[in-house]
Amino acid sequence: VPEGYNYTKYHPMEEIYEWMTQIEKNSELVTQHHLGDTVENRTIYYLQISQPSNKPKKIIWMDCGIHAREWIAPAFCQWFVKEILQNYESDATIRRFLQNLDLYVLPVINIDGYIYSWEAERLWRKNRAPYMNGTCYGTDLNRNFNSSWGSIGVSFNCTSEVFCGSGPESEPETRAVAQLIEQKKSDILCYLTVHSYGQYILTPYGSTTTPPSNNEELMQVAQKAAAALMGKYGTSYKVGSTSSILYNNSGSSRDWAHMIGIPFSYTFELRDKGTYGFVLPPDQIQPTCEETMLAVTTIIDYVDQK
Amino acid sequence: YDGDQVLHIVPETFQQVQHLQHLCSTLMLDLWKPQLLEDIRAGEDLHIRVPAPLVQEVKDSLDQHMISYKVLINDVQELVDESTLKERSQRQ
Repeated sequence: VPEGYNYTKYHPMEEIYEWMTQIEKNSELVTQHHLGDTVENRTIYYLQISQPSNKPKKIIWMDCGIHAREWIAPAFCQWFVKEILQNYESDATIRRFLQNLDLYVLPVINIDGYIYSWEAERLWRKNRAPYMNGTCYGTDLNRNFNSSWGSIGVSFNCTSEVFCGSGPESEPETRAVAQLIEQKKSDILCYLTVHSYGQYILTPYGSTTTPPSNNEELMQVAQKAAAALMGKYGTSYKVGSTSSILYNNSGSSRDWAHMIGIPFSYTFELRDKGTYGFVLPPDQIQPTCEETMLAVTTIIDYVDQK
Repeated sequence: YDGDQVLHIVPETFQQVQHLQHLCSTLMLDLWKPQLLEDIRAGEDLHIRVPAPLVQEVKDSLDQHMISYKVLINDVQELVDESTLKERSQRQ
């Protein structure tokens, strides 16, 4: 792991790009790949953490930063990569699952929105797609996936924070993720997407209360992660389907991933319960990331063992 | 976000829910939780960011309708500064 990068502060996008390049240069485990481009033509990269091996491996996908203002999410994805690289030799759990699994980490999906939240409007949520001849901006990328798109918990008004776009996968950021996941779906065992607050591990679905066929196992694994959090940190995460414990939403990446056949699909809503909301102070980054690391590795370990 | 506040409200009745939906929609308040007006429900948490010029008006309206509230964030800008100003000075 390159020295000098501070994981307990927030970083603007230019520093995250630089960090990805440095990580790739300095580790034999990591490669950086082009995923696609944003509305404003910026390049989206993801990192692949892969231990060299002759045997075929399955994939765990994790993305962060779909909502621009949720800065703790990209901070977590970076923390996660650092922890894996620092500990894969000494930590038996990480060492074990890396023998069977490759980790694909997308630190920031909504790059345009993230930059906009740094430079112009800290509480910006959506991407930066222009609509109505440039009179309003932004699609909520987590309402834009092709999973019961536009059916519930969205708005068709482009001024809304939950505007679902002009059609399923209308946004290049959504298409970029969807294309890669579609290509690799037979090898992807687990899709994790990280959000900012509420202390939830959310299971599919948000668009219907009908549970998925493997609901029992999905719940059991999430509850195991929540129990680990409670046991070590005393943090009380609530587990359940989005529609039953939070609210209805359609077009989410979590629902889409499960609908195309990825068996384990979860949304993490991290540790703040409203004290700071979307403006979690930097001194909260470390405790948030430490506990989230435990929850995420608990899930990955289960998937690996299975 | 100077002086913007985030309020925490748990509406108790359907009438309170209706009033909150009306207030949020007419004043175009930023819903933090839930994200849609129709998801505001009795007995469930509502977090809203209220722009500084509207803070008093919103609080008066809540008082008039006997809706209790708690201030979660007293000044959003202070929190924003805490993360970004420090970053800028560190980078310099």
